[in-house]
Parts: sequence; structure tokens; C-alpha cells
Amino acid sequence: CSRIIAVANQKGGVGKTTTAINLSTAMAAVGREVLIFDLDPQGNASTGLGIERKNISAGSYEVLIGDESLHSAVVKTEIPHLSIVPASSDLSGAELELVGAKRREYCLKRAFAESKCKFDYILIDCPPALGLLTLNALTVAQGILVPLQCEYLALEGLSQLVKTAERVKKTFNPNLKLQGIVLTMFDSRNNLSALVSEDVREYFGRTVYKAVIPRNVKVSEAPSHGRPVLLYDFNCPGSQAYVHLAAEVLRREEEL
Amino acid sequence: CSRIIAVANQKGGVGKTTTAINLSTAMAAVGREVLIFDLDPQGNASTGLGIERKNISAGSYEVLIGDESLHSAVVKTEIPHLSIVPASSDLSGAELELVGAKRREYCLKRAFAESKCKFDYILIDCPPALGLLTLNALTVAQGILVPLQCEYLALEGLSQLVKTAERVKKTFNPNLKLQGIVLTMFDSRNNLSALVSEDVREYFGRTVYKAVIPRNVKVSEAPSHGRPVLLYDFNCPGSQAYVHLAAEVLRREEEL
Ligand SMILES: Nc1ncnc2c1ncn2[C@@H]1O[C@H](COP(=O)(O)OP(=O)(O)OP(=O)(O)O)[C@@H](O)[C@H]1O
Ligand SMILES: Nc1ncnc2c1ncn2[C@@H]1O[C@H](COP(=O)(O)OP(=O)(O)OP(=O)(O)O)[C@@H](O)[C@H]1O
Ligand SMILES: [Mg+2]
Ligand SMILES: [Mg+2]
Repeated sequence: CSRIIAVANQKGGVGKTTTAINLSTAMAAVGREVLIFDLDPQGNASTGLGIERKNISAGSYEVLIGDESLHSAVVKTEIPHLSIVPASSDLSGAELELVGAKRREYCLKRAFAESKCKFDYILIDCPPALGLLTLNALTVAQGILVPLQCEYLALEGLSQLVKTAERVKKTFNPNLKLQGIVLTMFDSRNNLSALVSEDVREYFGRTVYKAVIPRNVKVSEAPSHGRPVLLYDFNCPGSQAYVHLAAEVLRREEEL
Repeated sequence: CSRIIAVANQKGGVGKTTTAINLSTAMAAVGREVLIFDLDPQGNASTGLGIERKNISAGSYEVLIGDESLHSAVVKTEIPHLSIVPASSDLSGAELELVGAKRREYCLKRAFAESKCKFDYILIDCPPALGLLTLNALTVAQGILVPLQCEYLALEGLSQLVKTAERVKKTFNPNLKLQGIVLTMFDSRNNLSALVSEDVREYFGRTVYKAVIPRNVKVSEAPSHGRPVLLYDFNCPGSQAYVHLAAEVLRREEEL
């Protein structure tokens, strides 16, 4: 059935949404059928793909609590082979509501289990926390893809994330693997990026993708046009890096 | 008693921790007695001030749930007049634990009420979410200081934050005011920063501080040395901007 990847990192602003949008766009461009599931109450993945939040009646909140089936909440984007389940505004209350639910970490897994396998890949854009929303994503996913900003504070949080993933693997989801780490906002003008990159490759080895996403202003301009940077400016360094990342992710998938 | 300011924004990576650390350092430098309360499970404010998290027995978690008094958890930093209540690792579970508590939004307010007023200012570094930890900070604070990254996606989340603050003001804390918005990571090389800055000043007027924090690599290097950028490199544009911000914040305080 579908291969489910959680794009997660509790550190804020490291490029989770940007990676979820552009990696999925590049995978759709080579004919994979891809779904983005926007599990962040900020709804940035929906915005970045031009979906107006106020027009959404059923979104990721309704699917999570079981009011809507996965398929009834799927919305097509303007990009062929790419669909999204957008974040509805009720999602910001979901974390508190779920706490009392039975088997609260499995809500998303239950919702995905009912769906027929229409997609090759489902990418879940997670909020910047290790709360119940992210735990639900890690319980249903087979892999975690970790965007890591090339900054010192972002490096600090990595061990907390890895520990949480191991706890989820042991308690809720034995299939969970660390799919890979992608370095983001790499700035070749300063030493800090090179130091962080060396540190991470030394410690995590092959788990770190060769593709590195450079800091590139076109990437941050694209969301204001409601389009992935791959459509906004295909030839910019940011887009090219996401194309290489997609190729590397797909190649590793075929090796499995 | 103490003036309590919550440094909050649910968008991740916008400069909440960096602003809490450097604004409080600049205020301490002019003789104000300042406390940083690290309410983010990532504990970046503690790291940025050189506090080793593994040495912490009682921190913000213990104060929040009432196991320790505020004063017993205060730790002096190497900076005169600046202290911190560091984030202990249990804080990541606090959000789920608090849900069942009575009057769960008032836990921090109860903890602060018992303390004797030793500080002129208490700055609370909030996590990137509008969950129970941030709600506790907004319920005890008199003002919210909002760091706003000069990026399109960061602008998107501002209305959600303002709505939440109004809800907290009505339900939990009638004293709560929007203290001010500070523009961060302003990059004069690209249009996006100028566009976001114009938009925000047009909509929020005087609430936006005149001081603007530029994107400056020294700022992101400082945490790896466990020191605020004001100590790491006082003459860099980032430090100078935080000195101007502190002067502006204190001037407005005196006007109240
Ligand atoms: N390679 C890049 N170059 C320049 N800007 C980037 C790049 N990647 C992301 N950005 C910008 O940095 C900001 C943070 O990225 P993004 O919102 O994708 O991170 P996030 O991890 O999803 O944040 P959050 O933790 O709030 O969910 C956004 O404004 C985005 O446009
Ligand atoms: N003015 C600046 N210039 C350059 N880098 C900056 C600046 N301000 C902050 N940074 C860097 O950007 C990253 C995000 O900043 P910071 O961690 O303070 O944001 P935050 O809002 O506290 O993040 P979170 O949402 O994860 O709590 C950090 O690596 C920090 O060092
Ligand atoms: Mg995001
Ligand atoms: Mg922070």
C-alpha cells in the first residue's frame, strides 16, 4: 500500500513545510502519486500550495478524530499527481481533545487503515513539537525524514528527536525507521553551516542525504505566490537541490 | 511587583529564544534585575546562556506543577543581574500532564504568586505552539512581545496569535496587552523583508518597534559558545540592534 513518511523535527523553522511541499512536488513530477497530509495547525503546507483555508470544510482534524474518511478530505492541487489533506482551523484544539481519547496515539493510523491505497507516497507535515499530533504521525509512518537547519541550536534538538523516535518504535510502531536527514538553509558564506554539516555526517553517516538544500531567497518567496519553488523558479539553486533530494529519496526507496 | 513579559509566537524559528536571551541581557546591563523563565521543552534559552541541562535538578517543569517554588529553581548566569529558571527535561511531558489539572491555565500564575518580588522583569521564552505551556505564560504575563521573522509564512500566523491573545485576555487574564512586535532576521539584500516590514507597520502601526534585528551570522554563532551575542561580539549589527530594542522597550515601560 502507500509508503508513509513523517517530515518531523520539534525545532521550529528548520524547513519541514518547505521540504514536504517541494519534495512531494518533485516526486509527483516523475509520476509518483503523492499526498501531503497537513498536520500542523499553522496550515503552512496548505498555504504554500495555494489552498485557501477558509474554503476547507473537512481537513486533517476531521480525519484525525474519525469524522471524515481520508479520501473525502483529499483536495487536488494544481500540480498533476499531487493532492493534499489541508489543515482545518480546528486542528489547533486537537492536541488537547485527543488526550482523553482511547489509544490516542493510534487515531491517525486508524484513519489511514480505512483508506484504499490510491497513493504511492503520503508525506505528513508535522508541527514543531513532540506532542500528540507528531506522535500520531510517527505511529502511522514507516519512515521519518528530518530536515535539519545548519545552525547550532537545531543540532542540539536532534538527540531528543532520535530518542523520541526510538520510544515510538518500541511502544507504538515497530516498523518506524529514520528514513534520512536533509541539511537545509546551508549558507556557504559562513563557517557555521560547514561545521554543523561535518558534525552531522560524522555522527549519522549515510543517513544524511548527499543533497543539501542551500539558503536561497526564491525558496522563501514562493509561498507568497501559493506555489512550490519548483514551479515558481525551477532553475534556482533551491529547486535544483530539491530535485536531487527527490532522486536520492526515490533511489533509496527502490533499494529497500 | 515584577513586570512579566511572554516572548511568544507559534511560528517556529522566528527568534523567540534569541530575543529573550539578548533583550534580557541588555536590560540587565543597564541595572534592571531580570529573570528568564525557559518554558520551551527544547531548553534553548538555557543552552544559549551556558547552563548545562543535565545539571538541573529543579527547573521550569517543577515550578509549573508546584513541586518547587520559583525562587528555589532560580540559577544565576555569568551575567550580572541576569538569572534563569532553566528547562528541565520533564517539561516535554508537561503539556499532556497539565490537561487533567484543575484550572490548568493558571498553574504558572499560582507559582509566580507565591514568589517575593525580587525581579524587575521576568521574560518567559515560549515554545512554538499555542498549547497549554504558552497559555500558562499568557495567563500570568502583563505583556506579549512577538518576534516576527521577515518572511511570508511568519506573517501568515500573526492573526492566529492575536486572536488567541484576545481569547486569553477575555477568559483568563484581563491585564494582557500586546507589548510590541519586533522584526527579526531582516535581510536588506532581498525585497521580501522590506515587503513584510511595510505590511506589518501599516497594519500594526506603533505597536511595531522601530528597532529591527538584522540577519547576522554572529547571532547564530553565539549559542555554540553558550553566551548571548551581546557578550560574544558586542559591536556586530545584531548586538547593536538588541541594545536599541532594549532602550525602546524600557522607554515605553516608563511611559506606562
Ligand atoms: N532553503 C531555504 N532558503 C531560504 N529560505 C527558506 C529555505 N527553506 C525554508 N525557508 C524559509 O524559512 C522559513 C521556515 O521554513 P518552514 O516554514 O518550511 O520551516 P518549518 O520547519 O516548517 O517551520 P515550523 O516549525 O513553523 O513548522 C519559511 O519562511 C521558509 O520560506
Ligand atoms: N538575527 C539573526 N540573525 C541570524 N540568525 C539568527 C538571528 N536570530 C536568530 N537566529 C538563528 O535562527 C535560529 C532560530 O532562532 P531561535 O531559536 O531564537 O528561534 P525560536 O523562535 O526561539 O525557535 P523555536 O520556534 O524552535 O523556539 C537559531 O539558530 C538562531 O541562532
Ligand atoms: Mg511548518
Ligand atoms: Mg526557541
